[in-house]
Amino acid sequence: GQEIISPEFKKPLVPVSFNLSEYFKQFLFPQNECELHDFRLSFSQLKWDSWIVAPHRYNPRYCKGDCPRAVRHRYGSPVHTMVQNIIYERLDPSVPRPSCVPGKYSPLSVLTIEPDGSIAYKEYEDMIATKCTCR
Amino acid sequence: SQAPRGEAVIAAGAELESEADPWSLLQPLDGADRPGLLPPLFKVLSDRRGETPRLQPDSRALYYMKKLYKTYATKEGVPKSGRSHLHNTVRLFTPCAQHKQAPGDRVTGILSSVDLLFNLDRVTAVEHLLKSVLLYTFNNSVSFPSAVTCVYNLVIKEPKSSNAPSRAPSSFTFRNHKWIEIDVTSLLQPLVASSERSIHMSVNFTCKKDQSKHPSAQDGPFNMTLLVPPSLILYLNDTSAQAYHRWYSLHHKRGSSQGPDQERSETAVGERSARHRR
Repeated sequence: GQEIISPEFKKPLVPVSFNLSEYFKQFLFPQNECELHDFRLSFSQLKWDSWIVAPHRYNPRYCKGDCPRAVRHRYGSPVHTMVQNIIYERLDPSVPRPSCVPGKYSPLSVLTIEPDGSIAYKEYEDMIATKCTCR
Repeated sequence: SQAPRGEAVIAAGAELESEADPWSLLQPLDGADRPGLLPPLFKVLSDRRGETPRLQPDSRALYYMKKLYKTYATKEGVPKSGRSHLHNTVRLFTPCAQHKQAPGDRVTGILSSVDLLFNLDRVTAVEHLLKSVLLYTFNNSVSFPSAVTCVYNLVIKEPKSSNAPSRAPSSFTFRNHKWIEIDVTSLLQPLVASSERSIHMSVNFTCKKDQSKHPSAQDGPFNMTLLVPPSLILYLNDTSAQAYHRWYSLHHKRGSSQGPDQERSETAVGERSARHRR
């Protein structure tokens, strides 16, 4: 079973200076990519609990992170985002790169005591971020 | 202060140590009060700086609204999707004045009729009335030996509105309920629509035991004065942009559930067949 390995096979296939880990880094997801983060606050810490009866805790969530170059389907971003990226990279760096912002929201139900002592249940639109996008 | 990655949670009990008082975050920079600038919730928040409610709500009313909140929303405050109601606002008013008239007659169960004054100032012009009920509860949990049928007569005394019906006789039967709802939508709809914000009404009951169903029930008088003066509940549709429009978002989701590409391909097919026809 001792195969004779000819000397030409011992030559390294890639130049010695080539660093494989660096090469693969470009395919990994960026560490701080644009994504949704929680931020749970309670109305008592804002001293609003004297008249916001419910909910006790409110998590508006927020979007934070870098927008990778190819964003379209992963973030539901419009093609305009790619164009803006190209403008920033090739034409005019004063044009800002696309930002990581909320793309979808969900409503919030609030129970409050009104100044006249009446009680109100209200549903407000766009109070909790549910999806991020790059724009 | 933000915890590392993931959940940024304010440490429990720690004061929010931000230089800027949260209120100042809500004030417009130039101090001008532009109504369109702040959505109603933050308008309410910014108006409330240091102001405590003039009147504390009735505990029973607060208990009822908390139960309603748990029915409509999750613990995180997200409206439950299974709800099919169209109202996105519910307001509960306790009477700001009530006058008892003729005392009730315990034997026949005729209740003292009562005059009620409700101040509806908090109802905004963009809130349209969908339904309205008078909510009765009892001073303490009474149990009726048998069903009781009540006939009530409700008269709107002020404002005298020409086109609104001013009286609504009706009846209901109740058993061991904690709450009794009397629908007064037909009376209040025209008043709320015409921006009347002070409603003066009188209500009187005549209640009798259902002997037919429960002949054995002892004929002792029942003390109906246990009824607490009612609250007025308005189910409203807030038409402002900041309010959550359930029917709209359901329709919008259905409409946009097809991806943009799918929509585009369907329109392309539509155009091609139209071209063939041409």
